Amino acid sequence: MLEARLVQGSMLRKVVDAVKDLVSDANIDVSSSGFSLQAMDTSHVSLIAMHLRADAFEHFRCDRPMSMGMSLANLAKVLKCAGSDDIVTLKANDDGDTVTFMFESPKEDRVSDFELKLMDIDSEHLGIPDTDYCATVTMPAGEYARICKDLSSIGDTVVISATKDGVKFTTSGDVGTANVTVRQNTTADKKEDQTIIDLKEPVALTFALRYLTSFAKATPLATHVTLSMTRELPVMVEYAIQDMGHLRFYLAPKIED
Amino acid sequence: PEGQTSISQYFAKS
Repeated sequence: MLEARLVQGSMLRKVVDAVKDLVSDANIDVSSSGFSLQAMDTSHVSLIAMHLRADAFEHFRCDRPMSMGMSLANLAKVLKCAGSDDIVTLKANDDGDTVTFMFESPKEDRVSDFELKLMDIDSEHLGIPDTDYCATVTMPAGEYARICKDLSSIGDTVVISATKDGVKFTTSGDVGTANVTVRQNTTADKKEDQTIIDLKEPVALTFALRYLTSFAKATPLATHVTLSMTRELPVMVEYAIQDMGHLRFYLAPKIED
Repeated sequence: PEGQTSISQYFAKS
């Protein structure tokens, strides 16, 4: 038996909207620790790892771990029917083939429920080791989205290089070249405008811009995004889901010829 | 895609 009541129900919609264009079907794993989702995109270039902690829920009961396979497009359709301030409650039986979403308006004057069919999905679960990253940059999520969008209009790949001078995003294409450098800024008046760079060693990696741009669909989740890079390993692009969990994207670097 | 490796080669199957 699963029962989970999330006061900030809109968080679920934001998470699903952020990943549904990369992954069509996925298992949402539920256990006493909360909700998690791990899935590779259809071309197996990137990996999505989401976790929502049980204590993020006003009420959370999960009698035994379960895997709920679902179409993320269909899940997005259901969650789109929730009001932006609605409280969302999920209910599922241990051996059922459906999950029910109940949406309650904050004034309790409207209640709706939607039953979503579950599906069996074979998925490969990968172990993600803890990594000591050479460079970690925490920047406004909107700024990251803008850089991805701007550079995508010029080229297909981006070199992200972190040095003591800052983090430089470089691309080139038929139009020409483009460089954007982000420097540490911890003195901005608003905390949401601050950029923090933690550099242990210089590092430069090349990535396909279309994936980095896709990750920016998580922008509504958080004020900041954190990019963590180390040599010859995937970049981790992390959005905190307030103090409730995280949504992480891993992207394999491109290997230069 | 050209020059692009699969993410699964970086993480062990668990």
